[in-house]
Amino acid sequence: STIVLLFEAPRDFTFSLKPGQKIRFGEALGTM
Amino acid sequence: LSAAALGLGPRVRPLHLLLATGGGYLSYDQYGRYKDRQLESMGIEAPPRLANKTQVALYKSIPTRLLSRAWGRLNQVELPTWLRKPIYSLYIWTFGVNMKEAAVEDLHHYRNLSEFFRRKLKPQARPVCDSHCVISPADGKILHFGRVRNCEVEQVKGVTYSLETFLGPQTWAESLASSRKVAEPSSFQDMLVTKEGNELFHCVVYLAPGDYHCFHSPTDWRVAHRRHFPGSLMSVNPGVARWIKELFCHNERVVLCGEWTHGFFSLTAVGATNVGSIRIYFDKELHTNSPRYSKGSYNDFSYVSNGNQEGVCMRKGEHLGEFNLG
Repeated sequence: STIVLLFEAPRDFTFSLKPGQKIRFGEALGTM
Repeated sequence: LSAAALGLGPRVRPLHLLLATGGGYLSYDQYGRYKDRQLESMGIEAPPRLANKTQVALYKSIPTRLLSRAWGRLNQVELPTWLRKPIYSLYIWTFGVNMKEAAVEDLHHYRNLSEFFRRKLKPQARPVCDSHCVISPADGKILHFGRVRNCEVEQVKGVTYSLETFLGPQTWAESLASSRKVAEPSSFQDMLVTKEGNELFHCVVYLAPGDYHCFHSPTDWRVAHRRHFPGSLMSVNPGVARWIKELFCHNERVVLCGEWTHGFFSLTAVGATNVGSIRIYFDKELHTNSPRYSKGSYNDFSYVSNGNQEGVCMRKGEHLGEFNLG
């Protein structure tokens, strides 16, 4: 199963992620 | 014909035919991989090896929905207490489940594999980040993330799907309160962006069989609309996501749309063969992986009504829904 998030955000939004990394519920996806 | 009737002609041997065609296909596949490795060793990124239309049609012809429902029924059978520990232990060992963080560690407590699959976590197991506005809604693996460009979203690097096919026509806008502040939209992507200076972002989280399978609200937002797309239930593991273009548009999914502080926000739960049904806790009307729905259609439901203009307000980290076996 998969969750896809699609959202509008200011241009300066940046993800703090790497493709393929493990993540847990509650951890930050990105910041502005 | 007369020679064949007399048994003198060459006999067709199905096993030999199967071995020859299977062997041929595997050799062809291995040769392709060898070429990819050669390109990578030269520092050239090999393009993704996508399934052709026939391969996709063949995969889609497998009755995955039926298989998924049968799998779900099987897993609802209550197991005798003596059988629970060996079966769940095998599952834990196979998929690397961490039972230390489960709310109930005693394996005898779970009456069947479905209950075990829906296990909850200890309250302190997943602290919710306070300093960032968007958090991961689930445990899993990040398949891809980034900006949406040209109305195309990437399920994995280099393999895209159409934003419009994935979400369906934008008819939910009337459920959203915010008025558009951008110039006349020229594309489907622009129609989703409501504020000047904003862009559309996406993130894909893959949940492996051993992961905690409930999902939570990724931010503070107001859910206004739900769209359920009945569809295929192909595997969504990263290998298949690299192989089948528009995989997430083929599969059964539930799209929740609404607003957060910066404008449009949506969360989509995509089903898979073994995890065919999706539950949203506040939506009792939703029934997924049901034979009454046909592929290719979609069913809308608005959470905004005369009595509830707000829709459903969700807080960051709040329980939102779960995936179920079958």
